[in-house]
Amino acid sequence: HPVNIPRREKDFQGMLEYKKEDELKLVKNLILELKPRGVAVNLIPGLPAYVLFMCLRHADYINDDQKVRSLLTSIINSIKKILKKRGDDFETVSFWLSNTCRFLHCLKQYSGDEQFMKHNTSKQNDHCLSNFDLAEYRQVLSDLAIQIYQQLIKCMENILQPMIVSGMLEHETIQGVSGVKPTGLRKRTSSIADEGTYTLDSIIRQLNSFHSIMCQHGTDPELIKQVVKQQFYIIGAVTLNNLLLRKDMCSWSKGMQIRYNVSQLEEWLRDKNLMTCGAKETLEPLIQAAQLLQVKKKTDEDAEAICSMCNSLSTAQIVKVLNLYTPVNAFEERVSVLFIRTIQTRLRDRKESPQLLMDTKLIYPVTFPFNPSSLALETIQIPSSLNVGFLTRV
Amino acid sequence: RPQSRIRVLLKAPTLAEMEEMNIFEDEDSP
Repeated sequence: HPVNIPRREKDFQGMLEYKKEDELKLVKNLILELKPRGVAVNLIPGLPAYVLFMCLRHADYINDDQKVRSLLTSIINSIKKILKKRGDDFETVSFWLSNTCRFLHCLKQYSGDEQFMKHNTSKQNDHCLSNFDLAEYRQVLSDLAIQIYQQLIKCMENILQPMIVSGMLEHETIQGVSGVKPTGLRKRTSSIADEGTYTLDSIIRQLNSFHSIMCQHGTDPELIKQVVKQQFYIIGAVTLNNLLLRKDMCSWSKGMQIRYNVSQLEEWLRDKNLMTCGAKETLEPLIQAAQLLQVKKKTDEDAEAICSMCNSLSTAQIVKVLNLYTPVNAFEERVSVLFIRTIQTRLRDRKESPQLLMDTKLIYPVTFPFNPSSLALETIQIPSSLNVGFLTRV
Repeated sequence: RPQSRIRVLLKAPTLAEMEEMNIFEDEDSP
């Protein structure tokens, strides 16, 4: 073996040389067998993406189109394979979403295309790909990132879904508001039974966990915003749908509880600096339903106020809530048939779908805004824990 | 100037076509 003479960092060009026969070993160690919870925790965010890109740069540098194609195909297929295998694990999916995006950003940042070079240092410009235009592969990677995003959303839904009805509707944190339970409410019994139920706190803890995992993986802030908006949409849609189907959830005090819960979710957004990501807006139908439970529902003026307030609810939803509304305390009254007729008449000309329930499967279209990195490739050092000692820094 | 370089466009297969080039053939077969 040749003696490995350490070189000064400034002599490196930010490439990693590998033998063609080591390609499978490379994707195996760096993608298929990398444990996001183990080794990857201590890595700089996106390191696997940078390492793979530095290998790609070398294949480009030696002008070997077959090597470039083969590596890209192996990378993409390996990411797909690991997601097939561990696609129900939020950490794995989040890890590969952020790395796929980082790899895609690198392909742009070092493409030589002026539109992506605006923030580059001159050294970074020197490191642009020299022989191949990989625009078509960028498209494939972008398609892959969309697939991974959708998988992340599904994964997150599977975890959140069982918590939503219990945490947002059933569990009561405001003491003494409801007094007498509305008829038909399943009685919550001993504290032991409560231990198995989810509370709003469980939801908030889960949101914290998702958020901190994504931050740890160096997920693009713009992408985190989109995930959070989708999370809030699901929470709002599942909660509203259950409210629309359960008489025992349509009372003045439930309205109060929901508004409190929504305020806690808003507080969470504020705390995470995510107030402008559009998440709060997705809760608007639920907020309006909660308000509807609490406003007076008697006179023509009440009807007018309701119609202008509930612009995010469909007529079907408004009428359903009014029909289900169940007085709990002496000062509350059932909504009269006449009042509901008045509302229906007022809303007659609205152009809307007659759909009662919200689509809980809806996924907002995702985008991956270009996010160049200031990291200098030539300074990247690869920890031995990655098991890629067969790569040579060039 | 790096941006003035002429690079060769590498035609890429689609994601689905890529899947057919299974690089893990040996491992995946029973």
